[in-house]
Amino acid sequence: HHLQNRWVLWFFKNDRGRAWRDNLQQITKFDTVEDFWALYSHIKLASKLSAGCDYALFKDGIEPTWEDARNKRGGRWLISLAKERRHIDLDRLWLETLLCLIGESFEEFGQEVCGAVVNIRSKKDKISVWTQEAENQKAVLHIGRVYKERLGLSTKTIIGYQTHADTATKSNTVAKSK
Amino acid sequence: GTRIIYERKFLLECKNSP
Repeated sequence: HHLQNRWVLWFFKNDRGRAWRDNLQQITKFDTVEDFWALYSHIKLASKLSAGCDYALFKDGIEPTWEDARNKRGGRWLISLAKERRHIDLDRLWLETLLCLIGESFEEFGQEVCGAVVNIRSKKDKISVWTQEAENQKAVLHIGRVYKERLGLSTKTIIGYQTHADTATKSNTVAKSK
Repeated sequence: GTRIIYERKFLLECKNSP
């Protein structure tokens, strides 16, 4: 069963001795449902990764970096998870995110989606969906609404969208949400 | 053009089929 897009799974392991970009590795590419499950069943669950590691799933041709041509004007819908939720919700929410991407759940705004990242950190884990144009409000809001619903988040849960530019230059710990 | 969309239910069923 072919997917609309070919996707690349990336892995990031924080090794302070090396340049940031060298810690980011392409694992493999896939463009069928069957290959997705073969990969997913083969790798460690996100909740089992050590602190400082990330998984990223991005469309082939887009790197999971702010600098990539298709990311630099974009931003991300950000889900922050308190530490105790790692072993309860993290894997379920990350898998649902992956299914939204490969299943093209954002309809006509799917082409605005670049990819998704899960950051495993000692304080707070984060899951985010990266979109290409932060100023494309219609697309950003549609993607956010569908995503929040798919994750089954309660209506009172607030999720924020941050431009990568803000995230990259944030002085305090929390970049402002648009 | 056409868009290839997979519902989550279908994707999860594919996971369990041999």
